[in-house]
Amino acid sequence: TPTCEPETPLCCRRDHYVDFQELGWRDWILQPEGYQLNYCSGQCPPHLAGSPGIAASFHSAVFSLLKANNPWPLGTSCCVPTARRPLSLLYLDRDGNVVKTDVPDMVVEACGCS
Amino acid sequence: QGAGSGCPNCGGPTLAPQAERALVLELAKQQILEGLHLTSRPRITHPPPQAALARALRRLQPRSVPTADGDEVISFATVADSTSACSSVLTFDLSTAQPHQLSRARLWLHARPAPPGSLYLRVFRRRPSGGQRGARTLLAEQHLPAAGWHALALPSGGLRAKESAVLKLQLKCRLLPGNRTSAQQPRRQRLLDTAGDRRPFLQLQIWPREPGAGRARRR
Repeated sequence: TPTCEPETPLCCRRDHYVDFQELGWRDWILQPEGYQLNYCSGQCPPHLAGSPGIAASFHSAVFSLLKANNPWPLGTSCCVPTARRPLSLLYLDRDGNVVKTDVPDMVVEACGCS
Repeated sequence: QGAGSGCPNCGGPTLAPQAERALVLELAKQQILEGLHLTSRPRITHPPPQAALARALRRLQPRSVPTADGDEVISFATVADSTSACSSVLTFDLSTAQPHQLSRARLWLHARPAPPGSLYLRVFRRRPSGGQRGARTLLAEQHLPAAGWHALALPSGGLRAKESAVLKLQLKCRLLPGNRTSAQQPRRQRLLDTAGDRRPFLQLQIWPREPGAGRARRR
């Protein structure tokens, strides 16, 4: 997925690193020190609809050309996450217990057009 | 909202960097609280001592091993009713660890250097209501041959409780005579550490929250 540059109008992944110190949460989140909060944004013109947004294969390139030449776009396509991974957190709960847990689908790794 | 586009994030007015950063931080707070099934961040009133925390964290699985079977919890004991360490009652507050979802439990204890002979330890579960002898269940018994840290595996079934998330464990230990007669057994010597950096703690493995997720993940 292209990482968003300021002038990128098309669907891309916007990267943000969040440091828990910045949230004032380092007193209860022990590890890690922060995490990547990425999100997807950008235009999804018809010929990009349904494209995986990662390494588009020859098939999807041809498919895109067909769609681009199709005068009747098939409705709206959105820029959405296509790959996400869990985040392992170590934190103190309200009783002072240490809890280690994996939060599923926390980090967006790739975006694409629905 | 992009002009005329059907979805909220297909382009639209870009935010000023400070406004975007503030929005991202708010989003991060929401995302983490939702991911941990919390409504607000926990207020830590009694954080465990750093040294005890560091030692306990070394017992957790290495971070490279994702906890496929749900969460791991380390709960430090608060000690009450102890005339001597060998008849202490350890109290653990497991309200957030949902004791009924336990899959594995180990009690970590630090034995002090003792006169020759090994320490014989029994661990009972005390019902929260029960003060009388009857309301307790033997969970584990073990020789502790030397000073240092020891882990006692506890039957997770014996720890599950629906009536209360406060778990009370009673320790009963005595010194098995080595080359000294038991008559010389030191009456008042503390044989186990029960406070400070070497206080006992429970290491628990909790089934994942959504039913069946652990099995799906293992598959």
